[in-house]
Amino acid sequence: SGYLEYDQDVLLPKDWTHVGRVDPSEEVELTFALKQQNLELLEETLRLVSDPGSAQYGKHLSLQEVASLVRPSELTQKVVRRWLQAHGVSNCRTVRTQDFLQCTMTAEVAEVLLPGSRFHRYVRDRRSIVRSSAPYSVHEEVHQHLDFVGGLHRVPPREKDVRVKHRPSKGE
Amino acid sequence: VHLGVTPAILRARYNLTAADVGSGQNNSQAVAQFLEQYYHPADLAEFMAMFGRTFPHRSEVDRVVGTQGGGKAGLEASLDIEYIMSTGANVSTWVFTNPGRHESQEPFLQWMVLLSNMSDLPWVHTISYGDDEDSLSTAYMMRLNTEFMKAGVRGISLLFASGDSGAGCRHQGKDKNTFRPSFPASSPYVTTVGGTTFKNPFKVTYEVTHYISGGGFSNVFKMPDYQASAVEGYLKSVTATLPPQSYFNTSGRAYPDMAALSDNYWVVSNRVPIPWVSGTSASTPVVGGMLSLINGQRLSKGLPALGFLNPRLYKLKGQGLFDVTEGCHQGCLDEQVQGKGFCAAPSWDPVTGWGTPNYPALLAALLS
Repeated sequence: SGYLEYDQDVLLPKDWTHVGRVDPSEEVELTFALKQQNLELLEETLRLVSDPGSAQYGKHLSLQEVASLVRPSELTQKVVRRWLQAHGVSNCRTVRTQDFLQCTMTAEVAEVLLPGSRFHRYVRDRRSIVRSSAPYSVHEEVHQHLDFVGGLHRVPPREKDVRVKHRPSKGE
Repeated sequence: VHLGVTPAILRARYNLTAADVGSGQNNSQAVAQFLEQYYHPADLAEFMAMFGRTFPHRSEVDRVVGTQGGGKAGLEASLDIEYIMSTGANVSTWVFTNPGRHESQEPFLQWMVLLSNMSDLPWVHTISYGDDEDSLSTAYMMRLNTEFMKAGVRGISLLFASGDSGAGCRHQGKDKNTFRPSFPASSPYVTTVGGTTFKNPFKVTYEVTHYISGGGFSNVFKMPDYQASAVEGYLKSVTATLPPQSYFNTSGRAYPDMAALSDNYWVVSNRVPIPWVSGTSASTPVVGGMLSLINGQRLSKGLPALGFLNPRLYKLKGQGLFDVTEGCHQGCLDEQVQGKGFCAAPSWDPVTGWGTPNYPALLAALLS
């Protein structure tokens, strides 16, 4: 197995309070980001449709056209689905671009599927979340077919970019 | 004289007349909220009743994607929706609310996934959330960058707040600090909005740097071609005021791309008018609303939506924008840089980008 996100900070911000391990039977929802195709072509297309000097300027793509461009290969989809099914994970839904799979499973299954992961509950302001306190890895068979797995480490910041002051500030 | 930034003050500063509103045709804009940050329809109605008398506007959101919860309104959500609907007045407005109801969901990722699943989306989205680059994995940021490309190629403009910590600061050991870039602000495929303040906080004067305005250079994404010349120009012209090079990565994606006022706003939240709200959370929807108006004008002329703006913005070289040339933002509080990050300068700079919108001039520049 190998780590997809070897440099991900797995420590939650200090304002989240650790409650304890989740029950193995509790459900978690994970998002699998499947490797996409034609990323260089996507980048070049974006450059052309966004550059006013290009004849392609403004000729934007539909979602269907984007899906045709980046959709993961048959092999990638097959390998990832087979891997999930082998662990009994079948409650999954995909998106129109087929590059994300969102699956629900028990914490016990998730910890076997993603070796290293350890799910805990944390609370802040009466809100509860479940995250892994340790980095996860994936089997080498699927390593090259996934970009990352969401739902293990990241929490959004609290009102990061807004604040109320106690008085108006002066100009420089 | 005024007692803080309201829609009327913004519209005066950025030269929006009462006629500069959306026509309501085939055009829409959106803000995204996370972690149960809800706006309240009653706050929006009260805000518009108090501050929206001088221009035609809407007082209701057209569509909420996700679950609109009850309870107290969030200041962030109130601010975002009230101000995108003040500059982007009379434009159909959506709210994407991604509360992350399942305990293991990542709300930001849920929003990104949602965009991959909806064929009809507003043309402009503004988002006021971000993280330090160094707290996220490279794999995650690279993939989200691809998701931003997917949106851009569809003609969608994604605007992110540049952050409220100036250049930021990361302590990397004894006596060793570096600036701390923020993501998604540092993505080369989004338009990042910094902040300014009036020179005189009680008058509609020219703008100077707001010291909190996030900006700097990515340590993950290399500098895109569209900005290389502008950034090189800045680095060469301000050598005397540049922080030591050990603090930042001169070959990284530089941000912000543009700016707007981000200080001393009035917001109505939970039916209470609140003064002195500040942050690039304010400037981002303000710019987003104006881009929506420009999109409306373009669409009415049979032109496509602006889409990913930066290649065009950097070709304008400041045309249609008020250049901000005074002040510096904050950085590391140490002996080497003494709390200072980068300083504004003529033309592009990593504090206020190309500057703030002069709406009629920007409209003219982007209508061709």
